[in-house]
Amino acid sequence: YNEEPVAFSQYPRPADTPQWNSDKPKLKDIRVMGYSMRTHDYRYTLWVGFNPSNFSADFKDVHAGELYMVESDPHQDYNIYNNTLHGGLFKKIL
Amino acid sequence: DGMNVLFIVVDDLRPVLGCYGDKLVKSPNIDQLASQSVVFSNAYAQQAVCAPSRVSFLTGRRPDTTRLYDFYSYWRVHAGNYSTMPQYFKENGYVTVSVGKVFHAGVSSNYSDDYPYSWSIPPFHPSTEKYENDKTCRGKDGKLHANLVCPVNVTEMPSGTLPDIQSTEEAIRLLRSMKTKKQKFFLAVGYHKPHIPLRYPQEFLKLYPLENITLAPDPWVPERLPSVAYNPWTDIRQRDDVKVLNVSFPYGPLPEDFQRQIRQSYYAAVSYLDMQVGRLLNALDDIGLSNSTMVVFTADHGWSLGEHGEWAKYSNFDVATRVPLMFYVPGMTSSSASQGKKIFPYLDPFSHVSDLVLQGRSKKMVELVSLFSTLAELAGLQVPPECPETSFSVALCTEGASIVRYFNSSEEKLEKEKDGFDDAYRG
Repeated sequence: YNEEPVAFSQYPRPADTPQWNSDKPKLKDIRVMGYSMRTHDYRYTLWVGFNPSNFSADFKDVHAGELYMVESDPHQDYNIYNNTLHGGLFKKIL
Repeated sequence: DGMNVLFIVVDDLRPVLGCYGDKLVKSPNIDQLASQSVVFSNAYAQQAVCAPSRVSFLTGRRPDTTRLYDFYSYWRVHAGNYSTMPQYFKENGYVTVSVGKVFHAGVSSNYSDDYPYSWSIPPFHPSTEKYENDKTCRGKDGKLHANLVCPVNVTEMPSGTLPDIQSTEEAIRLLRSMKTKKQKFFLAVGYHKPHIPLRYPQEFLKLYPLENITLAPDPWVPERLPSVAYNPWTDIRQRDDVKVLNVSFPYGPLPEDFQRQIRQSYYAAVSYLDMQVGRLLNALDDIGLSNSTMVVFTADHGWSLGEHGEWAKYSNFDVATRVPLMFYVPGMTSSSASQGKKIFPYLDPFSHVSDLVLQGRSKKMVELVSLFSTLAELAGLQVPPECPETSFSVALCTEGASIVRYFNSSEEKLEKEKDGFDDAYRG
């Protein structure tokens, strides 16, 4: 009850670069899963390796990341993932 | 003896609504519902694509538990025999009925909209649904095409009507029938628009002259966007009017004029949807059910209208995952019902001038996966227990806590905002 509410979303991808089935990959073709965590202040997303045969996501295999600050970047145009220390966020999304 | 439930779910509707601060759209009937409801400004889908989102909120489980990330598996066979929200109401004495697109049709709902588990009677699908992707759009050449942008003369359409018009008519018929039989009901109505093709009665174009339509505020692919995050909007590329543009893959861009036409037609489709919702709510009033029926209004996910150089859903961006979410609960969010006056008189999008006053707004971050537990609590049913870490063998539990506690959250006085402008937009 006291915890800050967080909204989680996710989206699958077949590869790291766009291809014709990037929008709607079939389960067997999913290789990456993007997990998003949203609070009032930010949206933090990790795109991690995903194994469709056992439905496991590997958070040690990070393909890319996104971090947008709501206050200064409400339209999510300026990804600051790369140049910020985000160990705390990484622990939180886990 | 428990409230009735009218659950309205809209396909691909982002919060392009007056009650969410959008200044361009004409959505008087949904705004009127909002004025009698608690409106959640920050509600998000678990995945920005139809079937996974719908199975998630209808079972109260996240996609990693339904194991549905595409359209090709049925959770009861593939993941676990999870009870659904309508099934739970059915097991608690409700007549549960589905009209239109509630579950995504096909494999993911066992080609049956999960009937008979979820529904008391076979779900209704409009007879004209099957023409959705046919060549019914008249092009500049006078021929019929399967276009993305598709304002139509309804009288020229197969059977002279459209799926959402038929859904509204059937839902009103069912309301009358259940009132007569004094049956407690859970009626789910799933509208197709503004899902593509953007096919709607052409008169709605008058509401949105093209000169008033701008591009998205950020119509370029962000420099630091990881390529894996980008959605190449493959589905709209397959529409006839997009194909002829020969837009390069994956980043386009679409010609600016066509971008504005898509945005214009999305807005027009939203006003067409608003008319359907207005007709349905007006009937709820006329039949005398609006003081004994709670109304939930939401969508399965949002839709990119050119932001980040993207169209459609299929991403983790807020524009693709954020949805409208509001709850009208007689006697709780609105006292009007007790005064015996009409609560939801039909408002004509072509003539009504917005005078929106919101009763209550919550800015809490909430998720569609909480719908099951929230509706159970509002209806006075036992709230399903929280799922254990692994719940594949648990038939009834939820991965989304009820959000009724936010209806009157003390630390956040329910906003009484005059112009409906939304903090999330202000941010």
